[in-house]
Amino acid sequence: TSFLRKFQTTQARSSINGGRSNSSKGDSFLVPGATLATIVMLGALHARRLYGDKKLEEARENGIEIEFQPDVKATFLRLLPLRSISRFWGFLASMELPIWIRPYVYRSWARAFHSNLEEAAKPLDKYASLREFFVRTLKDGSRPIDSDPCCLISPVDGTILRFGELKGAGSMIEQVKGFSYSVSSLLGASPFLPVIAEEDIQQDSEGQEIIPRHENKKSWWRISLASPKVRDPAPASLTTGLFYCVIYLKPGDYHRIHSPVDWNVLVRRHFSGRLFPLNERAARTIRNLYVENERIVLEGRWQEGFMAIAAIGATTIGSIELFIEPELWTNQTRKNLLHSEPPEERVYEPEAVGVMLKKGDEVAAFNMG
Amino acid sequence: STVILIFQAPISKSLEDDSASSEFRFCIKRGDRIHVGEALGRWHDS
Repeated sequence: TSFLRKFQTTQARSSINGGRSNSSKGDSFLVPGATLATIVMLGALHARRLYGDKKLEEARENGIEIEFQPDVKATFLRLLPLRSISRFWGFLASMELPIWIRPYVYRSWARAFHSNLEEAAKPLDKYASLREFFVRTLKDGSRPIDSDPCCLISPVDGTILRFGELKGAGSMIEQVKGFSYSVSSLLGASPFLPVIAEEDIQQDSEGQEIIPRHENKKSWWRISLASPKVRDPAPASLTTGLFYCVIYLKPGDYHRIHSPVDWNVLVRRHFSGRLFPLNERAARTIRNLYVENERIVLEGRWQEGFMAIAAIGATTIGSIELFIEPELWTNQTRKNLLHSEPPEERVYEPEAVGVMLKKGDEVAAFNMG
Repeated sequence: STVILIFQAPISKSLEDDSASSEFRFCIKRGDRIHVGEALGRWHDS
């Protein structure tokens, strides 16, 4: 307000004096003023976001579960050209910054989104743009891989939103309390996804459902032909369940995806959907958020059976770079306005072996815009 | 951005002694912060 008053006073003085020099002074004041106003506005928005996050955190600690509540703002989001906004943001973020300003910009980003700059592999002034900084690699040893051979590791840095076991036919993953989506709608029609038919479900000694191991044509046996690891036949008594885990990556998190186990990626699917934001508020207000957004699904098999990773894009982090298929481009301009077109699928060769990944290998990265 | 992992893993069942010899268990809680390489879950190799 004081800035606006000062600005109005300056303008009034320049109009009274009518002098060219005073007018130019007013113009020169306009640019830093606008910059200051933008910084103040961004600061206010950030403070509001932090306050909202704190409230949510407190609610979660008190055991209050966030519920699905569709709102008008979420409906309005559908009308916005989110893909164009995402692409424009990507364009802005990829602009090369002057060397002297880079450390200031990246430190501000890190402060706002709680990034650890000590882990960055390169000095800050070596990242030419915010986009490059965002997908930075980390120093060797920053992310030690759990050496336990009987553990499945996290593929990303992030916050655990949901996890659990999918039981019974038509099992659903909960987006938030009050709204769920099916695995098949997230992954697409998959020949590898274990079919959990009601008649297949048994009860164990504790009354819990257990699902027998399903053998299909593209079994681990065929995959293991290309692998030096020789596996014993699975005992008839051994059974497997289908599990899931949803991990949210905040803007300040390390944005590269690693392999959670040793596995063979057999199929890649690309769903060119929408690009809604994926924050906590969006999750509780936008229906089918994870099923509607643009995403890449990698599907294959590991020693225990089925394995799939779905990397879901958002408005600001709209494109996904796949290291095992560098020619794949996501967040492209849409050729048509239909959002329900079938996914584009690629089966990796050789069939039934696909691409072999080791636990901890880099698989993909999320890019800005 | 969000990553969703879906996978098959061993669940407990041994027909001979009915003991939980090989079972996958998540070792995380909702709201936990996790890093690449940290265990999401473990099982015991029978």
